[in-house]
Amino acid sequence: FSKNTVINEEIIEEIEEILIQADMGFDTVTSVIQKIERSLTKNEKKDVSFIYDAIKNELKNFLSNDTLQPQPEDKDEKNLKIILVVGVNGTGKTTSIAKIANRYLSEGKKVILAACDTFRGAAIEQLEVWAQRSGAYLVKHQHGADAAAVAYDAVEAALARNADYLIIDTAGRLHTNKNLMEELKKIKRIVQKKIINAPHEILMVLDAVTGQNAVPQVKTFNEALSLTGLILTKLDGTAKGGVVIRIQNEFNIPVKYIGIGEQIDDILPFNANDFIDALFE
Amino acid sequence: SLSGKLCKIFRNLKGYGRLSESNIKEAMREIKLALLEADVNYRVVKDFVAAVKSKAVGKDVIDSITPGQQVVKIVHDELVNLMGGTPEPVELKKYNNRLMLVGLQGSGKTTTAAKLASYYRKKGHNPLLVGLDVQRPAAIDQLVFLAKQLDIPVFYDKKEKNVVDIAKRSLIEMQRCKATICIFDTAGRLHIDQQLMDELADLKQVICPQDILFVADAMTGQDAVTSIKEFNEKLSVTGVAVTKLDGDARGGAALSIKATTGCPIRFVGLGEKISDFDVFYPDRMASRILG
Ligand SMILES: Nc1nc2c(ncn2[C@@H]2O[C@H](COP(=O)(O)OP(=O)(O)OP(=O)(O)O)[C@@H](O)[C@H]2O)c(=O)[nH]1
Ligand SMILES: Nc1nc2c(ncn2[C@@H]2O[C@H](COP(=O)(O)OP(=O)(O)OP(=O)(O)O)[C@@H](O)[C@H]2O)c(=O)[nH]1
Ligand SMILES: [Mg+2]
Ligand SMILES: [Mg+2]
Repeated sequence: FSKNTVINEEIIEEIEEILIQADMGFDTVTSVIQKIERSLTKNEKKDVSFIYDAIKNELKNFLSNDTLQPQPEDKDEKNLKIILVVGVNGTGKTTSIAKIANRYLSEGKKVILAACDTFRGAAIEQLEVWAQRSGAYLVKHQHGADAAAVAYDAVEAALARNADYLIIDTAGRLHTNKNLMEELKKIKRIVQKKIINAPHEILMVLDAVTGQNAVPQVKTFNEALSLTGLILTKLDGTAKGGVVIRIQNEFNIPVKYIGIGEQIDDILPFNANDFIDALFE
Repeated sequence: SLSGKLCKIFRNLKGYGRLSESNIKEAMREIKLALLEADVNYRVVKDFVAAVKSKAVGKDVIDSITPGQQVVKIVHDELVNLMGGTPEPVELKKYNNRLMLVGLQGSGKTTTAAKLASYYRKKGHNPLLVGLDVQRPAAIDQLVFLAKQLDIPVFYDKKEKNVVDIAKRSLIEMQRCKATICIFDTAGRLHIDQQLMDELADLKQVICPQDILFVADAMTGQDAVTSIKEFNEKLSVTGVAVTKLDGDARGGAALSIKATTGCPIRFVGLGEKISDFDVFYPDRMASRILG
């Protein structure tokens, strides 16, 4: 009976290897393969390229539903929009902020940056270089200052200057550090108090080389802050970032941007089709 | 945890006498799942499970422990063995030690450079830090900040774009300030960036380091093998430092790196402070990966 034939074991292993090595995670890979297996006819199951296309389409439909509007812009025209950028250490937050700021600036928008990483050595200096290069205005205090206080000042400055966007850079932190997660909640509260509906975007930055640990990372940050999207960086490397499929499945948080290099232009809005095709390259 | 699952699988095995192919099958599947979830490389997992299976099949069920515990022990011992057995301490010479840090962007090189300087100073060495990242904004400022915090000398040149030049001059400085170990921090780079990988090879030629440490992020997934292979082939990596182990990443990348290249894991990063640093203990890592 057509539905009972199983896909050739060798093909399953081949697909499993590709998708697991893309960091999609064993459970997610298995459930996608099983779903396709149930939906194909006996003859289709013998056609390798048909199987691959079926899997690709399944993944594309899955990711596209919630990311049909990849632009994070739903702001009312005249008002300030605040974007809070968070994530674990070294993922590319500061660099991604520079890239996003640059995009808005090239659209003629007024952008303010807030240096709320007051902890790491030369974090403020690093953002300062990017502010100078892009033309964004930087709000900063001294090293060691209270991050929430810097955020508060930045909102005031953004309002006073009639800015279109305020992007807040925060220190990298592991999701397992409760105190640091509390600090982020405090920054969010401070901003919320000043402006209704703010922060309008809370974007978590994920390094494409990250494996399954991305899941507990996103889970914790999401529970603390209610993330609105992800930025997947370093896709110019060989890592595929397939774990975002599992993340979409479990938390319904879409990837909004991808980072594809270290220069200010190296950013693109997320495109599900390109992303899924790249998994198989 | 994997140990819990394995013990459950073999719970009914008492009195069967031997661990056979069939009752081992379920256990092997659990091990495969646990290691993949821990981000151990797909191929490494395959080889590992095959190795454990061959050690487990046909084994007599010892009276004193349950079959589940027996399989757990085989898995644990195999992991520790793969990780490098007992920790081997790094022996430095009295003088003229040169250690180069390399790796992908954001893995923790600059922070680890400062940690190593502090570590070796505690061991009686006179360290000199060298800033060879001339591309990342404020990279030199970051290293200078850390060096100042530790009151350790740092050599850099903010106006020079030629890193090989800076490296050459730092060796002169090393002589001048009588440093016994020179720790070189380099810019993060992709293993597929031909030009930047060539730059590392050029730096290696000029510096002649006894140690080239690849700094790897503990949360790295399947890509760990791809990057280390490239760095190792280009430079002959002598050791690995795994960072951000203060999180809950299981760190399977460490096993993948060691199993694929044989590069010994030397150090671990356990936080952002200079003191959050230790030598690598294979058995601790094995327990962590097992979950
Ligand atoms: N190749 C590549 N490198 C990137 C990308 N995004 C960031 N980087 C590099 O990754 C490194 C870390 O970037 P940062 O922006 O400092 O990361 P961060 O998250 O702000 O780091 P912390 O503030 O220390 O937590 C830098 O060397 C960046 O140049 C990317 O898309 N591709
Ligand atoms: N929690 C934790 N954070 C770490 C550890 N090691 C480094 N970091 C943090 O990770 C981030 C990146 O560290 P860096 O030392 O700047 O990394 P890098 O490899 O020099 O980065 P590039 O020079 O851009 O390639 C910083 O926020 C560090 O404080 C660690 O062991 N634990
Ligand atoms: Mg930063
Ligand atoms: Mg660095």
